[in-house]
Parts: sequence; structure tokens; C-alpha cells
Amino acid sequence: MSGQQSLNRFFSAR
Amino acid sequence: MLEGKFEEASLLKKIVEAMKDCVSSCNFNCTENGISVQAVDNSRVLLISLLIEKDTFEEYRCDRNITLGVGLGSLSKIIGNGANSDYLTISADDDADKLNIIFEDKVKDKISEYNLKLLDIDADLLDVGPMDTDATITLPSADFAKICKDMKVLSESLQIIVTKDSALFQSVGDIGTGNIVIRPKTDIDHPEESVTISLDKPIDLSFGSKYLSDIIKATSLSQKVTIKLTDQSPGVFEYKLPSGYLRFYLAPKFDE
Repeated sequence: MSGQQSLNRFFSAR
Repeated sequence: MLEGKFEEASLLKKIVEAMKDCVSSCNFNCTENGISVQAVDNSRVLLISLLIEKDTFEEYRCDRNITLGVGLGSLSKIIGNGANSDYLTISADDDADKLNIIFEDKVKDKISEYNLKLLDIDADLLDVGPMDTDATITLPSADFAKICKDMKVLSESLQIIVTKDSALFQSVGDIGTGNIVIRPKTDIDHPEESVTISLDKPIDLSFGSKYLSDIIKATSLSQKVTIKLTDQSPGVFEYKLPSGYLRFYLAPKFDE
């Protein structure tokens, strides 16, 4: 099984 | 005042088609250098980064930086009214509440003019910045689209495994499994058919098939796609424009 990661985990808000 | 004239309406059509199913609306940021967009889908898994450089346009001017909030579905409907080969000019006054869109038929004496109401979009931007890349694959965009479609019949995930001399696309699902391997190939007569793989570190990443289906809607923009992959990081899928790019940043899946 695998889950979907969010981009927020990799990129900070600008 | 912004004014940009495309040699062919088809280019903007293709750009909008590639974006509209992923994000419903976005800000077009216009500067003297061209037009850029950053937008993230609702699930915050897929980010679109568009750059249409000034040189893409037949004519371009932007006296002052303007942000145009555009509903992509609405823009798509209006652009769909023009013929692919028409000149397409977009223009907006400073502080405009509408985008003016003009099609000029190159043969008939016919000019069509539309106004698109602009939206006030609260942009929620991410700082993407420069990213390290462990592996870069360049292949014909149509081949990549076929791989994504073929693998999607098996699973909601597509695993991409890159080693020194090959890229393996793998899907494991309830009905069975699928593997597609591609290797570097130089085609001198048809350079657009070439495949290159450069690797600093082996890669094993999984991505959601649903999002890849959105990405491959950009296939008609460029004969090639460049995929940049880094361990434990979003994949970057880049379609080059005549001057600029449409890039997708896709967050990977993780093992639970």
C-alpha cells in the first residue's frame, strides 16, 4: 500500500 | 497595458488545455519579460509552473507588471472559438477587470473579439526554488503519454525505477502487473525520437496515475518531455515551449 504525499511537505509557502 | 500577440492561437489553446483539468483558475503574472503562472491543484499534489517568455510572442509589450486572475474553463471556451492558425492577441489595461482576446484570420478578412471577465484570485504560492536532480530522462512526449495510459489500466500508482542504463515503469495492481523498460537511444535522423538517461543516483519513486494523466495533457506542446527525479522528492515533468516551458511538480507516493 502507498499513500499520497502533499507538495507542502517539500515546498514552503511563499 | 499588456499586449501579447501569438503567431498561432493553437499555442495558447494547448497551454490552457494542459492546465485546465488540474487547476480551475490561476493568476497570470505579466511582466516585461513575459507571462508566468504558478498554480497548485486542490489536493496540493501537483503544481504547475508556466513561463511564456516574451520571445514566444510575435509582438509583446507590458508597461507595468499586471496580475490577471483567469478562470481556465472560461478562457478555454473563448479560445476554442478561434481557429488554430489565427493570430491571437491578448490585451489588458492596467487595473483591468477583463482580458481582451482577439482572433485574426490569416486568410479571410475576419476579426473576432471577446472579453473575458477577470477573477480576484487569492494566490497561495509555494517556494519551489532550485532542486537537486538525481536522474534525468528525456524521451518523446507521446511515448511517455502512452506509458502512463498503459500502466494506468493496472494500478493507481506508477513506479519509476531509474538505473544507469534504463528506466523501468512498473504498475502492480489487482488484475496483474506491467513493466515497460526504455533505454537510451540516439536517433540521428529523427532526433525527436532520441531517449537520454543521465543518472547520479539510482531512483525508485511512485507517482499517482491520476496526476500523471493530467500531466500528459501537455503532450501536444512539445515532442519531448524531460523528467527530473530525485530520491524522496517531487518529480519534475517539463514540456518546453518555443521560448519558455510548462512544468509540473508532482509529489511522490510513499510506502505505508
